[in-house]
Amino acid sequence: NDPIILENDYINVQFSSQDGSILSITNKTSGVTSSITQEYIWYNPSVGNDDSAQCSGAYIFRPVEDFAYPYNNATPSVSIIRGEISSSIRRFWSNEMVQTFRLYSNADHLEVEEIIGPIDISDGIGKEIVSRYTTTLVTDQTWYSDSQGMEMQKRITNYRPSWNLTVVQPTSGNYVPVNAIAYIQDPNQSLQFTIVTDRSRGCASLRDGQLDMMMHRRTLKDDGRGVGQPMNESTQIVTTSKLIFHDISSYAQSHYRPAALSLSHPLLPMFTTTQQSSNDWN
Amino acid sequence: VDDIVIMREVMGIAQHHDAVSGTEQQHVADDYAERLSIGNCASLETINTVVGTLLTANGNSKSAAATPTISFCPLLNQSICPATDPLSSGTSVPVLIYNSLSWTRNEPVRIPIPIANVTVTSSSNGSITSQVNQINGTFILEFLATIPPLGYSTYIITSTASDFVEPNSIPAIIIQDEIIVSGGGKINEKVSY
Repeated sequence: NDPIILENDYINVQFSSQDGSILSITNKTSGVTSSITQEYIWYNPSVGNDDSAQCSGAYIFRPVEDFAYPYNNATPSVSIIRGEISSSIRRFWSNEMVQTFRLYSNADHLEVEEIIGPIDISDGIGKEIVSRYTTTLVTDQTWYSDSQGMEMQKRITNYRPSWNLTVVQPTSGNYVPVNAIAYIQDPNQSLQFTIVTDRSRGCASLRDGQLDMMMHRRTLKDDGRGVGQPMNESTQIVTTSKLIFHDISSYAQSHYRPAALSLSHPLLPMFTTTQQSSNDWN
Repeated sequence: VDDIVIMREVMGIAQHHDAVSGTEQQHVADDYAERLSIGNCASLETINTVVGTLLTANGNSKSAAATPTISFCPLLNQSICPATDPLSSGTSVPVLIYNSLSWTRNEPVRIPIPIANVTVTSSSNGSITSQVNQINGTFILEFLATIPPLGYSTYIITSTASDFVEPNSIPAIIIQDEIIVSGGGKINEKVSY
């Protein structure tokens, strides 16, 4: 019943021994711990209703309900690897759904690799899949996401800075783009939870302490905005993100931009062969 | 320069708002992907040529045989990497890691390898710590690389195994087109896969 712990000099992360889900992150430098949960959920894309014939599609995110369904109710098989370079927890539901948390020995962040898709539509329903992180941070309906990996934009739930917003879509109306970095802050505790992503996607914070990241979308109707095809994405996505839990400080703010660039500009390995010894080859 | 122009033109095409936002029809998306792939391969060939030339200039340039042929492996996210296959026959595989950012990076490198027992040697620090993870019959080599800004570092992967596997620790290993099924402490049979 003891939690599984991945730890290095910088952070300590606890996971459930029952299903491998993340439970908490401790920043060992500051000594602060935050409870955190993560779940995969899916929204049911609209195919039109009495209010409007507007379907969810490439241009339009329009879920039928304000709530989302659990994407996978099954308990995954969990495997753990511990080593000098990295330790990892791999949660395997199926070949279409795999999540790996990886902690490198020299890293102050937790890496999460997610394999999702192809999305099952055998029930005749499209699905828009979201990864939702829920923390104990008090965020005052505010979150931040970047513009082109540079300027961070302040986002406030159900609010626009330049006009009076009439809320007609409480879920999708709060989804905004993220290109590299999204975070939530608890100013009173001076705590911040940051997600660095390797690709552009949508994000939202619909409740205090939450950060939702859109993962994969498969809709079965054209949204009628010019594409002329449903967004029937049949592919598998393999994505890598970095989770950073730290205090609000200038050091931290300048720290996650290199992390984002590291994801968008990965190291490039090139290979050759030799029969020489390593000393001779060098 | 001609090879780089290919990628430059493709990136120009991909600035169309449909390509940026993903609001194109599927056959157009496929066309973008193919063009980007062609440009990507051309650019990587250019890097291979440049790095190969730099190695020759810095190393033993007296004989043509000493000039290494550098290749990029586009399958590093797959379970088997053709570039590291020579390890299974005892041939060492030097890896050159290029850093496209303008600061020194100390980052982990993950490379699929065909065998479990290898050592990694740094060109400057000798043998370094490495780790091999087995995931679904695939071996993933991990080590921490230090690469200068806009430069490259060299690491050499060398097989340390004799030509047998330890069945107790490795239940199933996919080797090229065969799978060795083991159990009960010894290799039972080799079947085609």
